[in-house]
Amino acid sequence: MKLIISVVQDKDVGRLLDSLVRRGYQTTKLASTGGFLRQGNTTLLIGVPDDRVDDAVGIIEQTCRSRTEILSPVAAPSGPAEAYIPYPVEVRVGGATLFVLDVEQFRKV
Amino acid sequence: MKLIISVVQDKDVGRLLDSLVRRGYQTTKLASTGGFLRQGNTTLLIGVPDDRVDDAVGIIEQTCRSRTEILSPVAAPSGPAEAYIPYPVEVRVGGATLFVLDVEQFRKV
Amino acid sequence: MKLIISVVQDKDVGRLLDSLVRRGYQTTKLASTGGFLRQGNTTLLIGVPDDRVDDAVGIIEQTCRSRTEILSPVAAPSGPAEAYIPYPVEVRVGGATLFVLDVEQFRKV
Ligand SMILES: Nc1ncnc2c1ncn2[C@@H]1O[C@@H]2COP(=O)(O)O[C@H]3[C@@H](O)[C@H](n4cnc5c(N)ncnc54)O[C@@H]3COP(=O)(O)O[C@H]2[C@H]1O
Ligand SMILES: Nc1ncnc2c1ncn2[C@@H]1O[C@@H]2COP(=O)(O)O[C@H]3[C@@H](O)[C@H](n4cnc5c(N)ncnc54)O[C@@H]3COP(=O)(O)O[C@H]2[C@H]1O
Ligand SMILES: Nc1ncnc2c1ncn2[C@@H]1O[C@@H]2COP(=O)(O)O[C@H]3[C@@H](O)[C@H](n4cnc5c(N)ncnc54)O[C@@H]3COP(=O)(O)O[C@H]2[C@H]1O
Repeated sequence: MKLIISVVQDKDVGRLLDSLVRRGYQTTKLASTGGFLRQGNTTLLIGVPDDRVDDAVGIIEQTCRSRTEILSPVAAPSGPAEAYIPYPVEVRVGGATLFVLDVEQFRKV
Repeated sequence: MKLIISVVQDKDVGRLLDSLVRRGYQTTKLASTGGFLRQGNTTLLIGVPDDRVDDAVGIIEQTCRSRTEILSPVAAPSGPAEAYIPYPVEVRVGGATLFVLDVEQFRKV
Repeated sequence: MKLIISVVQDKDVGRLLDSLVRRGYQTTKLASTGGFLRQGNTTLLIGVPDDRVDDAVGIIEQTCRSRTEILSPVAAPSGPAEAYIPYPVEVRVGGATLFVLDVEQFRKV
């Protein structure tokens, strides 16, 4: 068993969950925040059998897309003075960041 | 050291935390959402020494119980047309889904 | 690749994220709750290359500090009668609790 921990953009979550459910995967969704942009995103936990990891990762890669976010010229809400942004800045945000971890024991009760 | 990641139903969380605390376990609780029902549930992180995994898993299994949820006849809030449910549907939700992962380093500061 | 899962106190999160960002680390932040005090804290996910784990852990240890929390004399909101606290109790809360896990596959899309 493997556990996929995947950080994805909120705009892709609905379609991604539909695709994963349709293909028989089970997932748990956590609301999260990116450490750099300090904006909301989503962290998914997807426990999958070893032989289905590539298929599940494929669904994530096909469904999630990179986008450009604009950082507006305001002081970062919790940052120091050096985080003040005087002009808009473009940041490329990836569709998904994926960690595949080995699961030693998997139990359902 | 092992890390138990356990998805449990909200109704069991209070009693589960009390039992785990009483037996000397430390836990961190995350609010989560089931990918299928799109309803709130809870994800617990429980770091335990290797020789206490079975005991901790036992507490979770004894405290958490399967229930039947009714999916009502409304359109799934973020799903496509095919997710529209015209009549109530019963879904069996397990007490707990558990992943036990190996921890390479455990530090407390 | 390793994944650091770190439970830290909310008061230290702003400064910790600034330090991690300044040193080129990427993080994802989850709002969490301590299982004992039932108070809000923060769980960070930090994927780091193997040879940078010690550096990242060092930043967390230098930035996060232990504090004393006072448990007030009220009934625990979700606990049984035995959790009623008749007088204030001091609890030492550590700066950070860290789990370093091995990542089998790391992908960015
Ligand atoms: N120090 C820095 N300097 C300049 N630009 C920076 C930067 N840190 C991040 N960025 C850029 O900002 C985007 C959003 O990062 P954020 O941390 O808000 O949101 C991240 C974070 O929540 C998560 N993530 C990415 N890598 C991670 C890792 N190694 N560990 C934990 N979470 C990660 O995935 C989200 C998207 O990351 P992605 O790399 O696609 O997109 C990143 C990256 O293009
Ligand atoms: N391999 C895994 N990886 C990550 N998280 C996992 C997981 N297996 C279970 N979970 C988590 O545990 C919750 C309960 O799952 P359970 O299988 O007991 O109970 C499930 C199952 O009986 C049913 N179900 C789930 N997916 C289904 C599907 N594709 N078709 C039909 N029934 C499904 O609906 C119940 C609620 O599912 P929901 O997704 O809302 O909530 C799930 C999900 O949050
Ligand atoms: N092995 C583990 N697995 C998962 N998460 C872990 C963990 N060890 C620590 N944590 C997380 O880190 C927070 C701080 O723990 P710490 O041990 O420094 O500080 C603790 C400790 O000094 C004390 N404490 C915890 N459990 C206790 C117990 N059963 N009896 C007496 N004191 C306890 O209360 C403080 C706050 O605990 P709280 O649970 O609210 O919040 C915990 C919890 O969210």
